[in-house]
Amino acid sequence: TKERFRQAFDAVNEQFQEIFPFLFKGGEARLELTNAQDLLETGVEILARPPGKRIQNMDLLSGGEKALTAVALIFSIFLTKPSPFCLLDEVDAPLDDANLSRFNEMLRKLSDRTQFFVVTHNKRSMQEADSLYGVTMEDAGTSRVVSVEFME
Amino acid sequence: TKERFRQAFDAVNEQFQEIFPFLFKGGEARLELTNAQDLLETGVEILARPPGKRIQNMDLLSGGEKALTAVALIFSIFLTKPSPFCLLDEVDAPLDDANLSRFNEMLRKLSDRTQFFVVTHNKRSMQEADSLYGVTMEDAGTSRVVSVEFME
Amino acid sequence: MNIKRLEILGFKSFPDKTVFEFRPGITAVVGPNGCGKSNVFEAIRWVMGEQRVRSLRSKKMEDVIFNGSETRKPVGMAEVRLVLSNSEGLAPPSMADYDEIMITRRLFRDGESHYEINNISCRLADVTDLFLDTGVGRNSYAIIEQGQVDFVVAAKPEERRVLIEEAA
Amino acid sequence: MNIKRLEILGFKSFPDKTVFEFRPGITAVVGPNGCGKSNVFEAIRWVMGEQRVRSLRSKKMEDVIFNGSETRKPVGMAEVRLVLSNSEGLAPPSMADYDEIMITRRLFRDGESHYEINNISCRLADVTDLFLDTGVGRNSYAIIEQGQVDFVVAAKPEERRVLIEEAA
Ligand SMILES: Nc1ncnc2c1ncn2[C@@H]1O[C@H](COP(=O)(O)OP(=O)(O)OP(=O)(O)O)[C@@H](O)[C@H]1O
Ligand SMILES: Nc1ncnc2c1ncn2[C@@H]1O[C@H](COP(=O)(O)OP(=O)(O)OP(=O)(O)O)[C@@H](O)[C@H]1O
Ligand SMILES: [Mg+2]
Ligand SMILES: [Mg+2]
Repeated sequence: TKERFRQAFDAVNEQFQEIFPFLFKGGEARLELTNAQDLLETGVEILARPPGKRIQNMDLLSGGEKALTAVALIFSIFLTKPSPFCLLDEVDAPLDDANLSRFNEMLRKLSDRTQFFVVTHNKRSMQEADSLYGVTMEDAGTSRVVSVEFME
Repeated sequence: TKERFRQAFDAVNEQFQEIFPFLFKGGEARLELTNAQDLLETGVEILARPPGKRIQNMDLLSGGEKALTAVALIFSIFLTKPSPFCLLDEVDAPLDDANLSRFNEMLRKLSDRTQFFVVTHNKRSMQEADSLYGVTMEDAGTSRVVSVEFME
Repeated sequence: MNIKRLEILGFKSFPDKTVFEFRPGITAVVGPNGCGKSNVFEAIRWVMGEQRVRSLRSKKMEDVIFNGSETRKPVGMAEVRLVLSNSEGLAPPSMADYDEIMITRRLFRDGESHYEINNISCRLADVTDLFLDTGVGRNSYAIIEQGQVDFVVAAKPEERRVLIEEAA
Repeated sequence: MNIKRLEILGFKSFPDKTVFEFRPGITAVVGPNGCGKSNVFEAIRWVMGEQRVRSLRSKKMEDVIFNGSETRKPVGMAEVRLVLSNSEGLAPPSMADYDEIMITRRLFRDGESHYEINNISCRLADVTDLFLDTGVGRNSYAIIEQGQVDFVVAAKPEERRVLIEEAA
């Protein structure tokens, strides 16, 4: 299992080093083991440098940068070991237009192999979807589905 | 000071009971003391019922409902004792269109007496503003102001 | 193992039976604040065996049963049914011939719980076992709840390690 | 007590002197992710005396000094200046005749700190005293940081009480 963890870590790290600069349109990032001598107990650290900036303490990143870095890592784990489906609840909320369109582009690529469910308030994210499920509460406190669109 | 706290609590509560149904277009809410016998130590609880729903444990509220309830309470404290200025960083992010426009309407009303600074990614919130400051990072890792518009 | 269909009855803000037919690709769930979108995702996590009430925004499991609105009384039971395609042979060997896996979870106000796989009664552990090691199980990297997206970045190094282990 | 002007030099992502002229009403600060908007708000809180490094997203106060970019070297000092209109006579009695109150805070890499009110050296406590009891002081209900909006709802009852006390 030490070996399996090491392999998983290396595979995820390899993806992360590609996906981060894709989503950020530049910059670089990698994962590091906090204690490479102890593979059973070591933690995993993120080092990230958005384009034009220097590597700094992750807390200093902006709200949108943190969200996009998190997405990059999650997609990296995903590409290492695809899950059958993926639920994303308002993950696109903090992203500006440019980051949003690269995020949606990546989602599109991954969606060949994985079924994605996204909750979003963003019109552009809605346009990206293959299917659209509208939920409302026209009767007091009662949810129902009001519209479904399947793009053909 | 027990008396002062009681007065502040009552005044804020009175505002809250008006502002919540304004922002939610219905429903009701109030504050309650967890221990009205001990004014020095008591906590403050929120009871909120969005339109059409029943009063429930606050955790069950949606992301947007929690944000709007928080805004209602903050504006209530504000109206009880106006602060000289107010900084709101991406407070409108979780709100849908209808809630957003009532939020902006309230901001407009309060802005007679208070200077508001809002960070937003939302185009409609930008249209509400009297002044618009654009910040960019065209030079690597260096922020500067690129545009300023003052509505006359 | 795609989700083909989801049926929600009496769970949170869905007192009436609501059926979702899902397709491959990207499905967007949209609507105003508080209309029930996150509740749909929680229904999926709940039928897959989610037991942590706090991650369902609740204080006790009974809170997920529709507890009434201004115009409707509470109901006595929450039931969610999930139909998955058995494309990667994820079903237990006894069900290897099925094209679909149907998982049902039911909770009554008195606390009684039922679990079924393909309409056969089973235990909670049988349901969670289906998702072990798939990325949508307990320490899921494929389920991001509202407001949690930067958890991965803000997490302690030991917590982040757990996510990587899921990919091992 | 409106904010009339803000000058940022060497603070976080602002290595060059940046001046903001502010007017009454609603000012929106806009721009792409990571361009420096929240940094502007943190500059305002910092010059008003914010000492809690964690609420400035930092591990130590030195982190707020511009620490370089791909094309620029770090600088040795962060300075923020805030000019407020003295409309409600908020200035200390000795300055009651001033129309404006100018607050300056400077931090050097060696840890040395300066504070000035109207260009006269003072202590941190003199700066924070200006804002005591105004709603923008330490337990501010008028400053909502990014991601913190539902704090008020998620907070413990004792924490919420503290906000109400600020309005007393
Ligand atoms: N057991 C229950 N019975 C009735 N209503 C419930 C129950 N549990 C939750 N709700 C209601 O469901 C609503 C929340 O729904 P949900 O979180 O799915 O909204 P949402 O569509 O995700 O909104 P947002 O866009 O704001 O995130 C709340 O108003 C809550 O009161
Ligand atoms: N001391 C420093 N020196 C140089 N750059 C810094 C320093 N502190 C923070 N930064 C940079 O400032 C950027 C964050 O800026 P800020 O949080 O203001 O962005 P923002 O405009 O609010 O973005 P968002 O819309 O994503 O919230 C980060 O990329 C961070 O690396
Ligand atoms: Mg939601
Ligand atoms: Mg920000």
